[in-house]
Amino acid sequence: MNIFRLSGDVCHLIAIIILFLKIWRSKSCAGISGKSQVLFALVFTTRYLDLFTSYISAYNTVMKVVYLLLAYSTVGLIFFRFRNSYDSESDSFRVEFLLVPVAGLSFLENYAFTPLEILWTFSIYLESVAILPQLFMITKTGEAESITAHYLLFLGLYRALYLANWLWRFHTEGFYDQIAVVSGVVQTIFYCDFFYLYFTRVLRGSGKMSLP
Amino acid sequence: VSESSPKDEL
Repeated sequence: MNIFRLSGDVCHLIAIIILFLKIWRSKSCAGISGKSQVLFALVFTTRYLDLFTSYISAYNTVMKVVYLLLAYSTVGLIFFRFRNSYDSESDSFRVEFLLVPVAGLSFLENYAFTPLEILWTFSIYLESVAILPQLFMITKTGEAESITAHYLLFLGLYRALYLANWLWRFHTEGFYDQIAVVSGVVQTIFYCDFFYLYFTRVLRGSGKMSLP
Repeated sequence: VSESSPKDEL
């Protein structure tokens, strides 16, 4: 555990909590892609199956359980409790275009051809593209509320900090997880355009982030 | 790399 990894995890947690509280307090999930949230719940589910097979640390177990609980609670708020506010019209990204290639790739490129390893690989690949329905929705509607932008900022920070963590681990331990690093770089690239918009519009402008 | 070893990262 190093400072980059710890702050990355904390940013990830903050992002998830920001989104949950935004929906909970406003009693609305307007502007939020339910599809991205379902994909994230699927990411956590397929990655954390090792909760049942291997114990790593109390920190590891607690964080996994918290991520899972928050992910499913958020999905519950969007599709059940506040489903009237769900904008399915704008959330029109075709997730099968992500799921099919990601599933195929996880069978082809993995560390071991076992069910747990393939599901873990699937979760890594899926996480790198899971935010696309949300970014697509923002592009389609042309704007995002600033709180949604803060959520995306913390998710992006989490990715960037994980990259720093991998650089640190490579230099100090010689540790290098190729699948995680390559997917992580791809995932971080998706946030770059958003980072630019965030700093030029949300911070300088008023409440909303409008796209050009 | 950790070949199907326990993954400590989240």
